[in-house]
Amino acid sequence: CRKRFKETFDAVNERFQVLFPRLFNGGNARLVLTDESGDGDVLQGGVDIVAQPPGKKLQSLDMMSGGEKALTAVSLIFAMFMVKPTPFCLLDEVDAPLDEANVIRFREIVKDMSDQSQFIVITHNRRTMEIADRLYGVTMEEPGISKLVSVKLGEMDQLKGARKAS
Amino acid sequence: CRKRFKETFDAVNERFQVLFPRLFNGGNARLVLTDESGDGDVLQGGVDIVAQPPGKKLQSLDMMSGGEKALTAVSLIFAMFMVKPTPFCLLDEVDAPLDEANVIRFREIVKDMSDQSQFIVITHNRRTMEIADRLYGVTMEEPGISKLVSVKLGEMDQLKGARKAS
Amino acid sequence: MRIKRIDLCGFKSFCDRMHLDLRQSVTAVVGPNGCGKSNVVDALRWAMGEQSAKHLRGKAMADVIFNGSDSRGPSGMAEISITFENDGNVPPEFLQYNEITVTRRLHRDGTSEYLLNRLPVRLRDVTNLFLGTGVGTRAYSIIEQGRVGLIVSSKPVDRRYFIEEAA
Amino acid sequence: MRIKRIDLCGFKSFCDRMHLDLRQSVTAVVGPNGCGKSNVVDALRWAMGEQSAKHLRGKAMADVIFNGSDSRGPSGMAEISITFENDGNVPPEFLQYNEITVTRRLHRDGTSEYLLNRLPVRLRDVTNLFLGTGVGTRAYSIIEQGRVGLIVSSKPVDRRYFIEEAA
Ligand SMILES: Nc1ncnc2c1ncn2[C@@H]1O[C@H](COP(=O)(O)OP(=O)(O)OP(=O)(O)O)[C@@H](O)[C@H]1O
Ligand SMILES: Nc1ncnc2c1ncn2[C@@H]1O[C@H](COP(=O)(O)OP(=O)(O)OP(=O)(O)O)[C@@H](O)[C@H]1O
Ligand SMILES: [Mg+2]
Ligand SMILES: [Mg+2]
Repeated sequence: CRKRFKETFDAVNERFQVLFPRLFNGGNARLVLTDESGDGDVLQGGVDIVAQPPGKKLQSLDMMSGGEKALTAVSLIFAMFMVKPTPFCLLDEVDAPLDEANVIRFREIVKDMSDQSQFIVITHNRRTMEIADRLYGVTMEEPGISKLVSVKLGEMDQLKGARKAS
Repeated sequence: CRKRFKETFDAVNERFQVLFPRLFNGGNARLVLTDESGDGDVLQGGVDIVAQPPGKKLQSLDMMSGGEKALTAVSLIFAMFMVKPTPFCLLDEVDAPLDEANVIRFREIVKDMSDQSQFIVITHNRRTMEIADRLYGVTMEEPGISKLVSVKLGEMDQLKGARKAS
Repeated sequence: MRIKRIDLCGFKSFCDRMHLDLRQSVTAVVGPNGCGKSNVVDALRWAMGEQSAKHLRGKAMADVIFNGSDSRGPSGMAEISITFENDGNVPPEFLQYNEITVTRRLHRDGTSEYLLNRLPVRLRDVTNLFLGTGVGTRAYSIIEQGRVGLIVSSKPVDRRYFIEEAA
Repeated sequence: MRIKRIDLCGFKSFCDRMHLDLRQSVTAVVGPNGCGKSNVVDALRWAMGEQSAKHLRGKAMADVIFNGSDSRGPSGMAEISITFENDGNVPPEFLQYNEITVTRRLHRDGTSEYLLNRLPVRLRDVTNLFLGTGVGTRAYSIIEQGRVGLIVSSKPVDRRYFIEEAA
């Protein structure tokens, strides 16, 4: 119903406006309701994102870089998650396009949210692995057959899953 | 014209069948002409990819993992490049979904091809950076303003562009 | 409902019986390309009642059954079990249990089974359980590989649907 | 034709005059998210004659002109120059030059300029030069960010067109 959507929209928007600068280390962003049908009724419309990375001029979303778009998406997804948490959350390689500084801010937010919900993150990135309470290595020593083994961060490199970028 | 397409197709297919196992460290793949119009004329049809990573059973392309799909794509793109090289080639973060072992095989092929053509690779991955003859760091110390600076691999980390995965 | 563990057997590349202990707050799943990490995501979705093969990267539902490798023949059945801890946030009929285990099986001949704490139930009972707890019913609780950018590139109307899920 | 260098000025995030020395076999471009790496790819495409703003991640062609930041006002013009070495593989009319510099400019008022070795020419002369050498005319010579998987996920007919480019 429209009232509940507006309440949720406002709550998500508020959280998004806090998360974006936290993930981007500055800048600002917000959600805007759009009037799709031209009748002035924005509560039936779409949702637009207006985003400005730190120090940059306000531009349309498609001018953003690959990493900036991914980080904006993460800000919004996490904002929704914080407003209406689910018992657990699965993230499959969402950190792939991010540089190191952004991955570190990303993982800090995951760490915070994990007080309330369980997180399962699939990643190739060592900085993300560092916040895990437990690491599962998936191997395929016998080709085509997956094996699971609980590993410590130090043993990771033998699994060759971690991308060594330094 | 059809004869030239068939010649090119065969040359690309031959090269693809060599490159795929080289990038995957095993397995096999090939291109197949499809009869799209149902009239038996495959020279007017489409091109299918049949691929089998090492030790795995033959499956449709969409069952492959994200990294396997990317590596298959790279095998085909490089096969075309080797058949009809262009003076230079630009690769923007094609190594992003690859694990370390795959990145190393990928960069070896780029190194080989660079005897004949110039390569410009955009990357966050240190293993790829290691084959560069010259590294350009792009920075934005003044927000919104790009600056270019030629750097040595050791100085990279100060630019914080390299994803440290170990 | 907190997840305690997931057991996989005959599901995609998990030919042999394997499990993950998921009790901790943050679990990371790591490994080389193609070794089976995203298959774990598919397993969770499937056990929670996913009915569309497309959402599991397959063409038909039978695609989730291990179909063999160089060294092994295909499996006859895929089975996933998810075990939850009863933290009070469960439908009333489950309050009596310490743990709730949801099991889904698919046989080569196409027959499906659903079990709750080892008792046969219908698909509807499984989906009701999950609906009641909010688990898995919100699109933003599972972000699949390569799809995080979608919410930024999608049309405003589609983005609205995504947010409505949080409402 | 080997590339020697690219000069950027007023193009996207390259407000100030910058250049890359590209004489070596492998040049890596690195840096944090959003700092301008992919903009270098756009610059090369644009200087080679790209006419569609969509292929440069913009809505209108004016989007390639630096549009200001917190500390600077917008530029009045975008200019990219690519300098090639004459390695013999050039159209006959250029054989006399050691180097060939292609320059493209776009002014805020919408006027465009094309220069070859500092002499004004038409767009057609620029595209003819590139067609003659095979540079930039094959789709597989520029793989943009996020697009490498396309050839695997595309329809067989589209894949055929891609291969025809190599024919
Ligand atoms: N029914 C099946 N039987 C056997 N193997 C299967 C089946 N379905 C999928 N696979 C295999 O599982 C592998 C894909 O696994 P998955 O997508 O989990 O990889 P991943 O670890 O996420 O890799 P990446 O890091 O590249 O994303 C593929 O090689 C595929 O062949
Ligand atoms: N006309 C313009 N004027 C000023 N800045 C611009 C203009 N066009 C694009 N930009 C900026 O350039 C930046 C994008 O740069 P680019 O895509 O090259 O990043 P990148 O280094 O490739 O990052 P990533 O690693 O995330 O892919 C954006 O922040 C965008 O705002
Ligand atoms: Mg995966
Ligand atoms: Mg980029």
